[in-house]
Amino acid sequence: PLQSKQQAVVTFPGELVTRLPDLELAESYLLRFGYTTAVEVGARMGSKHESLAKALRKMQKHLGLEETGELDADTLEAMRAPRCGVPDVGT
Amino acid sequence: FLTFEGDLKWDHTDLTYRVMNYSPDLDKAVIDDAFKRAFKVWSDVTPLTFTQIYSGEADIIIMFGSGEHGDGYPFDGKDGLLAHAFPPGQGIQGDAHFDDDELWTLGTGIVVKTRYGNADGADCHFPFIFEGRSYSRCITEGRRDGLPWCSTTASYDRDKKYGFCPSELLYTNGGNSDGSPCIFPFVFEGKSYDACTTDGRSDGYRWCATTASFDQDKKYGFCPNRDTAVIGGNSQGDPCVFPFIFLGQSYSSCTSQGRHDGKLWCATTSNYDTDKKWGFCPDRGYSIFLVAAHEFGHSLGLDHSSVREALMYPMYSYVQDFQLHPDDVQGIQFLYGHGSGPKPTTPRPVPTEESQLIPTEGPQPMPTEEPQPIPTEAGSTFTTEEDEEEGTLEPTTKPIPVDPSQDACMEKSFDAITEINGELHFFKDGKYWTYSSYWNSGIQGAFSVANTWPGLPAVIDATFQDVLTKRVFFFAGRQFWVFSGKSMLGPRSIEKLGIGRGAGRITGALQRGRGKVLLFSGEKYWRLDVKIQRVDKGYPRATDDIFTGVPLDARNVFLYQDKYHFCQGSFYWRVTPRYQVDRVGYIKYDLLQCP
Repeated sequence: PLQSKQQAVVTFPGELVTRLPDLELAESYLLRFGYTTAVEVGARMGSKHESLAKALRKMQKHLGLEETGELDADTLEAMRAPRCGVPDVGT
Repeated sequence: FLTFEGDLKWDHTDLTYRVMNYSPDLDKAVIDDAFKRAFKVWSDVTPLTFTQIYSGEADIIIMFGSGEHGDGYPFDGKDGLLAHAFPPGQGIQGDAHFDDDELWTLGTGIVVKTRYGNADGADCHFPFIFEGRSYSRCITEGRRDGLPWCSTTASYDRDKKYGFCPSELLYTNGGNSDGSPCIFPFVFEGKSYDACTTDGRSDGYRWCATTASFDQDKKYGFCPNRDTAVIGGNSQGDPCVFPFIFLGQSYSSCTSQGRHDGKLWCATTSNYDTDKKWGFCPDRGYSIFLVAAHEFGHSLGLDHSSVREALMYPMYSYVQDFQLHPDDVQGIQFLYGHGSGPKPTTPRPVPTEESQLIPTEGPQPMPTEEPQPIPTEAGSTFTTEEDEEEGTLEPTTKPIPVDPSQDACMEKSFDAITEINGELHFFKDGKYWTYSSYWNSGIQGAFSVANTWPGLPAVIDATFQDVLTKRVFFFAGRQFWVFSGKSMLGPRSIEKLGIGRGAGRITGALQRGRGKVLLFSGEKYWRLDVKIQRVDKGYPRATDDIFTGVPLDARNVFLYQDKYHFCQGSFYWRVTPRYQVDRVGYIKYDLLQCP
């Protein structure tokens, strides 16, 4: 009976990284590590799905993941993994 | 591997580095040693040298920081981004920065190195027994001065071996007080402090005054983290306070309540609900050595690799016995060329800091009697059943070395390598050496090939022992010989085996269960049925069909201790029966155990 009680989730003060929804996480990861540019993100309104898939494929290829172009479990796991801050693409 | 655009590299090979500050997570000596080992990873395979300097402008400046730390590329708290570094060049270029919101360890959890006591700076042993109770953290029980201590063996009661844990009451880091301990209370800007504080700083580091008044004396130092210090949150470095209240409940240990990610946390005051002060509890942490070796790769001009097993792959993963991946070696040698040759990677003991700080009075735990040195483990002479077990190998008469002064360790390469009767055999120019890890006898030889296997040419290309019949096959050029003891059949042409004229020399052989052997040549291999001495249909096949990640132009291929070995240059690639490269090592130092 105790387990069925809903656990409270707290926003901890000072926590720099909050758990982003998957899509937001992906967009910020792809931008941060050079797979998309700010211009591409801004211009994505019309073809959001296609450009995201393209960037995901680029990232998956670069990191040796299966190139699905989808935000699958392996790709999300890679995005949440601890890593070096140097961009994978670009300067 | 990838290099940065324009192949940025240093224009000199005698590089200097300077460590500007240290993480409070680890002893300074442990961090210095980790950086030294991380640079050695690269200097072992290049002409580069690295010298630590303590003042002035170094090529590579190393620092710890958190959040925005001055370069416009902020870190992001615990986990996520661990570190970054800049490609070679002047100013900030070449520098390496480490996120101090991480817990820096050697990869397997918090390292609590002791000082003073009677354990010569050994690490704490958790858990340990003191007066019949078990403890998994440093304690102040048994003392009146509040200094945290721990046992360095499983039982203080039995062994009386102990040391003091990191504490601001024992020493400080950096600052201008030569490691003097904090003085509490101290006065800073008219306010009195009873504990380390981050007040007055923007970088989050905890400090204290080492006299009663900072305002007056301006003497200070940075506080080392205690073993109970939290990571990140809004109380970085402060110890957990147990019990603490969270949403009205009392907690006496770290909890994941209130979080959706399962991470353990604690409050750093007795009441989270009122004070909202918290941080994450220590976990395995990240290996400062592995992360530093990666970052220094950037500092030298390497960009991220897409080879998962490579050091320069962007994601962190802990490996216990680190070996530089061939992809990394190729990358760095593309930029700087080869060194004078790899050197053995002997683990270096971490120096203790005994010489740096000498206690005025050696603090000793109060309880019971004086510490007495007692053997850490019950003295047992190491006799095992194996010692008495009969060897399963047939007794062999050992050949007489032809010239013991001919040293296998001086050879740059070998004609052939294989395991015969459980011993590794290294062949070169009519001589051979043996090495047995089973007998622990070191390298034996050199022996004469002509004495042991009369009729063979001086230079052979490959050899293997049939596991069923114990016959030994030798290959040289396009011929092969089969020995049963000293009886020999051959030479015969390898075409008789079904290996066509297009094939070059046989470079190696892998026994595959009973009666089958893979024979390698160039980038192909055949499967030989040893009984009928004929290769199977459907061969040759491409080596990289199943052996991915090994050099395709391997000089020697052999089976040893049930794993496949592919040699190229000074290195070997070891492949598991599941076809995964699980080690890249030095032939001389790892296989031959050369000094």
